[in-house]
Amino acid sequence: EDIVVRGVTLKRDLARVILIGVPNQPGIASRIFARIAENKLVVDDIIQNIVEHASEANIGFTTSKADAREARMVCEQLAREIGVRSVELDEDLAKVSIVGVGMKTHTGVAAKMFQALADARINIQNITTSEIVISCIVAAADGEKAVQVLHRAFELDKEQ
Amino acid sequence: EDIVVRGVTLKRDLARVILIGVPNQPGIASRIFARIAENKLVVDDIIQNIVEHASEANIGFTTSKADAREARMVCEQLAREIGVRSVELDEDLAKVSIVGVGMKTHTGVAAKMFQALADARINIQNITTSEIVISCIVAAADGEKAVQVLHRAFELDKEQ
Ligand SMILES: C[C@@H](O)[C@H](N)C(=O)O
Ligand SMILES: C[C@@H](O)[C@H](N)C(=O)O
Repeated sequence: EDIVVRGVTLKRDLARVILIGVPNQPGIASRIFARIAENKLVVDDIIQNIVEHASEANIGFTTSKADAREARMVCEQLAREIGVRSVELDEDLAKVSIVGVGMKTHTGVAAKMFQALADARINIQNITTSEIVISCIVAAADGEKAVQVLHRAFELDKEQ
Repeated sequence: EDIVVRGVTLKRDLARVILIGVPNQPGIASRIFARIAENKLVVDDIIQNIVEHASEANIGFTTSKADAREARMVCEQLAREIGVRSVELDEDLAKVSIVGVGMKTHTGVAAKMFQALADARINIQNITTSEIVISCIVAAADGEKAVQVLHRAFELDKEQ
């Protein structure tokens, strides 16, 4: 199908908090994000996978660098109340995204995006997708390079 | 800020494959999705979190129910080649999404969405977000009910 990647964006100064070993039952995500909202913390993306045959989940979210330490503190308090195995914070991150249209399936575009980052030896920490966007969280130091290699891979540098 | 949730969508007949304990180094995601693309498998969303202080990652992706078994087979072969701890398949899933505008931060809208699902005792298996969308993977049997409770929570049922 005719997939057209329109552009590449970079979001800098991100941090990520992840709650590991969260009980996988109704109401838990609600409690976590109600507390985050009460503390007026910024949330950019939320990324949750269930693991170990669905007995537990890992919930990560990206936030601004400014909110990172407070976000970790709020989540460590929640971890004690809810019974979460551990909370990890990583502060020097960036999000590089490609925006495409006509992506009925992400397979081809994702493979090309990941290949371009792999060739540049850039490690992908998180991946999220939506109808028209594929985003990768990378180390802050890799952000600029990631944009350059993706511009080249999707031939966007020709248009400029 | 003035967040307006425009609508709720439901995608049925989804399955999810997750690779657990994937080595977290450059080039791995590329190998996985190149193989998936070679096998012409449909990929809806990709959801990756890194865990255990970044030594490994869990990569989940949703696919059509029709491709589910083949996707698991392809990933089990990859798991042997790459050294992945385990591959899990879940076949009876649906994705419920809310689409909003003006979401500078997902905090408030996410908290409200998760609260509505929690009140209806609907378990959230995966969460992904983008600029204007928050999606939750739920059991296929919960899909319709999830749409109804979210319509009510965001007062979209009044407009119809
Ligand atoms: C882990 C968490 O998302 C839980 N499954 C819930 O529904 O709240
Ligand atoms: C786990 C996988 O995404 C790996 N970090 C990579 O960059 O390919």
